[in-house]
Amino acid sequence: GTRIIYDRKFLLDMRNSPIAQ
Amino acid sequence: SRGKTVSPGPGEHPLQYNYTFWYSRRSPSRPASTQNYEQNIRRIGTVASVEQFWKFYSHLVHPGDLSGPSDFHLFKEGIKPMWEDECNRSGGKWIIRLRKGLASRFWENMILAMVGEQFMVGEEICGAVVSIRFQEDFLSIWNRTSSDQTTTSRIRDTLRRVLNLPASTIMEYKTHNDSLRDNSSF
Repeated sequence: GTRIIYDRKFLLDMRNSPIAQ
Repeated sequence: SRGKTVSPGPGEHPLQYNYTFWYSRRSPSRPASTQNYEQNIRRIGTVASVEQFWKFYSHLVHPGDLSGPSDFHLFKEGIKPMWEDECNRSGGKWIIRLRKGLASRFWENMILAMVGEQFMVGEEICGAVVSIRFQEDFLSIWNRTSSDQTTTSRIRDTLRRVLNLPASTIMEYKTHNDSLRDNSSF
């Protein structure tokens, strides 16, 4: 099936998203 | 239980797998045994989304700032970070030795690659460990099938790429069977 893939840049950008604070 | 205990919140970005953080502290005075190991390991939480991952991760001490011999483990939910777990029994791990001062950054890059599914080896990855010791630190990544050379080579190559390891870095593959037999890890 489809796998959910995230690259490092995306994950690091998400780190600073308000919902993850 | 192998079932999922947590789910992504509304609007969150799901991970391919749920992951559980564990922490263990070594007691050097006592001989290593499965029983001691189980007593010393603590499950600290499970995450199901990118948002939950960061929320959790940002509250953890950086591994490089831990004092004394201790390990952080991040394993797929339902897989215990023990050789004896049925998912690990036929598996093994790549081990990377790190000089002091590098563990926190390398650990972060390794687990981002794992939760982001960068290894492209299907169900093979079980989890990852950072081990803080006195002289040097270790990273390891565990997979299910130690006899699957295509998979283990791919994991090694992905690790080299995502960690940007110098060509001189020594990586050792060890089967859990061998670890059980010589009753040693690091």
